[in-house]
Amino acid sequence: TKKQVSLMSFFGKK
Amino acid sequence: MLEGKFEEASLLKKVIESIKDSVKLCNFNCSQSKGITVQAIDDSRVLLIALKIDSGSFQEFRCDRDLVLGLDLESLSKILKQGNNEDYLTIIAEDSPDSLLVVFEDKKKDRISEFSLKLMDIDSDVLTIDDMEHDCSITMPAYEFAKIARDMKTLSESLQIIITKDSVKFNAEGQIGSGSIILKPHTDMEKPDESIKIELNQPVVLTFGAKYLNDIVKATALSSTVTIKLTDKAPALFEYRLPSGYLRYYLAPKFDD
Repeated sequence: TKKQVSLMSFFGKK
Repeated sequence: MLEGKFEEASLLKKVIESIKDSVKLCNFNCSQSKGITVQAIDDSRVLLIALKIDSGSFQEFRCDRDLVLGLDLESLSKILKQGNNEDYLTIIAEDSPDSLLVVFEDKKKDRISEFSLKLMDIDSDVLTIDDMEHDCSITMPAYEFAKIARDMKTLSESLQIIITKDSVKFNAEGQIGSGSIILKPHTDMEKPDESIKIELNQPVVLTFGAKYLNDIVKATALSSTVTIKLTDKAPALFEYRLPSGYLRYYLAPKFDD
């Protein structure tokens, strides 16, 4: 199975 | 004061229909130099929308001071449905607005309709998205990508995309069985938008949630082609070009558990 990851692990908050 | 007049209401209608199921509330940032820009992320933090409607997309555009319009897109959509696709559409806001004025003008009849939409204070995170280098890029007809995303969702909740230098393969494996669609690059001289173009630095295999891909293809009416940029182990970028500007979706992939 594959797990959905969040965008937050790639993009930082400004 | 902001005053932006679209030659046709259909452009903004299509933009809002493309994003309102993914994000309900978002800030429209307005400035004279950039036109209207929006960055919004869906509640699950998997899909990010970056919209840029340049001043060139408007017949007339003026924005004396930078403005932020906090919009409920469901409400805006209700108001935009009041006008016809071919109507002129003008959006007007004061400098510290608590409402947005939306005006439709029928080009043939003497009919002007005006609506006022209440604005909201929306607190939203802004993410830093650097211009990424991508491992590969595919440009293909938008309707063809939409059909693949919709059809494959009936088989599986995940869609795998495999890019090599001479093909792009969409793969779905579900309970009832599996399916794959392979497209090869080609150039259509008579109808360039029907072409499929692959640019590749290195092959990529990524898996995405079919639900999110189906949210993305709601933008199909905006552009005849879609460009998909993929990088190993990174979010994908799906771009629909506007007459002047773009609607981009960044989608986080699924990884092996």
